[in-house]
Amino acid sequence: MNIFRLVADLLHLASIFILLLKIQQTKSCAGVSLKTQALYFVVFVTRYLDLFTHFYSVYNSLMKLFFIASSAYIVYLMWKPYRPTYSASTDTFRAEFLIVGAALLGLAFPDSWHILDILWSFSIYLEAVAILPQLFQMTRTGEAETITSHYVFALGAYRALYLMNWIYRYYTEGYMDVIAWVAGAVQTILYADFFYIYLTRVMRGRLFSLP
Amino acid sequence: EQRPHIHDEL
Repeated sequence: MNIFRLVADLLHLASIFILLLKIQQTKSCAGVSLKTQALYFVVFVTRYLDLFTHFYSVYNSLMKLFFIASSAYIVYLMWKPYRPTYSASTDTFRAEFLIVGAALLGLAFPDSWHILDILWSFSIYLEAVAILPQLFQMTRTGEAETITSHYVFALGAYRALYLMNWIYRYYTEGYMDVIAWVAGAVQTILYADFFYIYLTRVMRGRLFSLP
Repeated sequence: EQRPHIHDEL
């Protein structure tokens, strides 16, 4: 564990609390993409099957359980109690293409041919693009509530710190994971536009609104 | 028998 990874994981955790706070505080999931949230649930379930096969640390297991449980809970909140507030008409990104694309990549470039590694690779590829329905929705509506943009920023910052973690691990441990690196780089690049708008607008106390 | 790789990151 290093400082980049620890802060990254904590930011990931924080992003989920921010999202739950937004839903609870505004009593609405307006502007939140259910497709992105459902994709994250699929990502966590397919990646963390090693909970049953390998023990790393209490920290590792607790975080995995939290990510699976919280993503399931968010999907439930949006699906059932907050359904009337869900902006379905702007959440129109074709998420099925992302799932099919990630599945094909997972089969073409798996970490190994073990079923767990194929699913792990699929989840890495899927996570890289899972934010797209959310970003697409924000582009379509042209703006987002400030707290929703904090959520996306925390997620993007978590990814950016993972890149620094990999550079650090490469030099200190010789650690290499090409699949995670390439997918992680793609994932971080997807946030580039968002970061720019967030830093120039939201940080100055304005809404996330497209120029 | 083949074992899955170890992935220590979240």
